[in-house]
Amino acid sequence: AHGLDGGLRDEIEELLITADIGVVLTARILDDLSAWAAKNNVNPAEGTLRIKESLLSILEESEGAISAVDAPPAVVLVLGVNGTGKTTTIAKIAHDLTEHGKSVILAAGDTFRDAAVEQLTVWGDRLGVEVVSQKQGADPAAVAFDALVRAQTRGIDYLFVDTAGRLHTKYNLMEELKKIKRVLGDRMPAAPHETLLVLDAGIGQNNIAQAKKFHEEVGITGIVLTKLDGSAKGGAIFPLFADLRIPIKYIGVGEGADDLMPFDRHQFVEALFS
Amino acid sequence: AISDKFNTIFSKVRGRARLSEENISEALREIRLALLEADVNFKVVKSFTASVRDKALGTEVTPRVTPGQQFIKIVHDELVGLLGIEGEGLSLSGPSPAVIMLVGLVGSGKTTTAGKLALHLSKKSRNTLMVAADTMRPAARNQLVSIGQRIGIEVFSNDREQSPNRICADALSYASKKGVDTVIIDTAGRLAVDEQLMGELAALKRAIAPREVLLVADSMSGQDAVTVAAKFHEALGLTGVILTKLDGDTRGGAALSIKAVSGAPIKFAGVGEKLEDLMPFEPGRMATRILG
Ligand SMILES: Nc1nc2c(ncn2[C@@H]2O[C@H](COP(=O)(O)OP(=O)(O)OP(=O)(O)O)[C@@H](O)[C@H]2O)c(=O)[nH]1
Ligand SMILES: Nc1nc2c(ncn2[C@@H]2O[C@H](COP(=O)(O)OP(=O)(O)OP(=O)(O)O)[C@@H](O)[C@H]2O)c(=O)[nH]1
Ligand SMILES: [Mg+2]
Ligand SMILES: [Mg+2]
Repeated sequence: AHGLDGGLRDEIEELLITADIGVVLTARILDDLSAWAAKNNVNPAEGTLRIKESLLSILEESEGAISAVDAPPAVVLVLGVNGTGKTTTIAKIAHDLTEHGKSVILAAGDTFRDAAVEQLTVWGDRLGVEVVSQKQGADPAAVAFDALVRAQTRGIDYLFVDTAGRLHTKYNLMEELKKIKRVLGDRMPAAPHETLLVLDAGIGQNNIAQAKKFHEEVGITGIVLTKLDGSAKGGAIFPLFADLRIPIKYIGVGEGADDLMPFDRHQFVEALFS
Repeated sequence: AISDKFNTIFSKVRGRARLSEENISEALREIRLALLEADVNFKVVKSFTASVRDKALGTEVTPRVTPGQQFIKIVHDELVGLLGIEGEGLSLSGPSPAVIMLVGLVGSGKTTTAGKLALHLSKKSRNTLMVAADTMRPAARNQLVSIGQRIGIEVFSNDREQSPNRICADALSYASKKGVDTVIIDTAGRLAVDEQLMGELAALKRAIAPREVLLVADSMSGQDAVTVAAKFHEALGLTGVILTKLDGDTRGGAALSIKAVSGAPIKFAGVGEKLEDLMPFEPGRMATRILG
């Protein structure tokens, strides 16, 4: 039959909205589907395929690996709001790199939160990588600087700078982040080569506000979407990418060092429908 | 703000004596949009707008109020009613110690909230003990111990014990000996869909018979908040909810989703990273925030 069946339309709307894709993009996808259905014979399978294609096209060029560099160390600054999985993500990427024979150093740039340095140190011990840290309350920019000097001295391939979780709405904390970035750049002009924003897939539309603000203030070169081993779909990444076009480099799928996968837009779209 | 949108919609209704199907249908669409943008769950929005429609139809427009203001009041009141009562505190009466169990998703703010609650209770002269029952996360015990030192409240911890059940059993007998009247258990974060870990949490609950089982939930949560709340409630029987990170700019619609699906009262709001940053939950303020 021609035209989009009302029941099917409602079903698709619920699927997209409950995946956190948001009202605006959902409406656009449904309008496109209706227009197409008006001119074609549609069955649910074809309708679903059409939607998957729409979603895939939104995510064109959304994939990408961590930047390679001419002269080591490649400096990766990791940031994001509280509890998204920054520290654990650093451990996972470091693990992946060391498995591929790269040398890694971690900078314990969260000098604020209780036992943040200890947490990263445990990971460093588990992975056999050095962790550069100072005492609680130290200037995170100073820790980042020390770690960079250390990495340069030792000829290390990758330096990851962990930072304290911070809400994007907090002026002083955003200024602190800018200072860390500036201090790295003063020491090594190309640094940080990668600035990764870690987003939690269980968060809703606020992921978009977070990405916009962090990008505006610090400049984001890549996104890691965590906790995709849960039931949340992380669909806010669609309107986010459509607007900001920041590539998604990895997804987090668990609490262990191996629970990291490169972002694959086909798998991501398929997962929405499972 | 949404009230401006309604003044425009209802300006066409001026001079009408009652809110009717035709003049509220556009307003209902706006409400639906606002709530979805605020992360309220799809199904919860459906039933909410249906209730608002039923309440609004046939309502007489009060002379000194615009129809738009009238409609907003209906929506706001309905939202406040669903979000729960103001100042519903902890129910701790009964045999000592009263055990409070904190549960929730990974990274939602449980460990920090344990400290906040402990500080809050110490100000009410309760003799509190915190228990580091997260044996999974690297340096989780250190985190709670450090929090305890910061506020001068004792933490029961055992680096050599891997079983949360054993740690809690030992902590409770320690608490009885020391005359502690309140025990706060910090549990490991987990995914609601992890059946094994949810089963372990249910077993822990059965073993310690807590007076309060509080879901610590991130206020920025999206549509999945209903699944999380439903599964935790189904497994444990939640007695309350604490919403965290309300110091951000999220509209916080997850509050409505969580309340709607679990019925558990939202008791506190986490409004910052410091241990002082805990406030009683205010449904009126939350309703305004959600509507945007
Ligand atoms: N299931 C699951 N848990 C994760 C994932 N990533 C991180 N976690 C867990 O989420 C919690 C928070 O992780 P952290 O690495 O401490 O997060 P963070 O962003 O560094 O937190 P702050 O520094 O406090 O802002 C921990 O319990 C992690 O084990 C993931 O992909 N899946
Ligand atoms: N801004 C803000 N940050 C908060 C709030 N509550 C907790 N946090 C932060 O959120 C992050 C996670 O807090 P934790 O207490 O480690 O969370 P958790 O639930 O114990 O994490 P897991 O044990 O890994 O599941 C930390 O950076 C906290 O400082 C809050 O109300 N506001
Ligand atoms: Mg961290
Ligand atoms: Mg914890």
